[in-house]
Amino acid sequence: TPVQNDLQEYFALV
Amino acid sequence: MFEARLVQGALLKKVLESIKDLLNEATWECAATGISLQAMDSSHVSLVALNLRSDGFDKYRCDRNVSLGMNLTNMAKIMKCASNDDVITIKAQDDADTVTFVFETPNQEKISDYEMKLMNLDTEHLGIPDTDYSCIVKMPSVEFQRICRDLSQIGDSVVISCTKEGVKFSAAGDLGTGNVKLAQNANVDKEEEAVVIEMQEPVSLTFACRYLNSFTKATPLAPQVQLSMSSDVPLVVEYKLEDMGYVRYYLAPKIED
Repeated sequence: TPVQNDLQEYFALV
Repeated sequence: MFEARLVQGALLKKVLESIKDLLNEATWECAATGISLQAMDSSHVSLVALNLRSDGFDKYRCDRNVSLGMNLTNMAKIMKCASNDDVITIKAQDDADTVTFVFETPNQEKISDYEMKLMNLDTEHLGIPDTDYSCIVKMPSVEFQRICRDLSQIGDSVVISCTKEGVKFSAAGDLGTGNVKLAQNANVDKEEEAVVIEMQEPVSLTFACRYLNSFTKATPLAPQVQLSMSSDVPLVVEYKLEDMGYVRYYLAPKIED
């Protein structure tokens, strides 16, 4: 089953 | 001093309805160019980014940038006090700890004002890189809403597969499976009924139904929705506000464990 990824894996905190 | 007046006050009510499912609180950043908001949901899976340009307001004054941190549940309670045909004005003093909402009936015979306490919120601002997406699908927003609603009855996730022929939405669960295919169809009488696909390369991505359904709360804002997808990057679901700006949602894909 696919698991939900986190947005912060893709976008850097600025 | 910040003051923004919107004759079409219903638009502001709809904007709030489109975000309050995902966000309990958020900071409205007010600047001379307009009002913007960026916030992640509490689980850090999705992000809302919206922009209301100053020239879309009937009157707009922003002497210096102000950040208005609001509890959106409370803001929604106040917005419910405005009728759909009311003119809405948002006002705040520089460094104020309250914001005032003024609702005027079109004939000016009833004027209500509500003052709401502001919050100091720690905002985590994310830098979203410009991306050339592999597939961009434009489709009727009510169709997208319908598909998300229907497929969420079948499973928790929707697989969106896009080729240049069309876009397919699929769900699977204990009861079985469901697939909805939409063909590209630009030759329609009304522009808002078109399904248009711009494809560089095919993509297939899995997303949680729950979030897609929350995004479709923005359906009353725009007749069309735009889905931007590339492999292994968040989906962008965009509703354009006519002459005003946009509401965008970003959703991280589900990935194989």
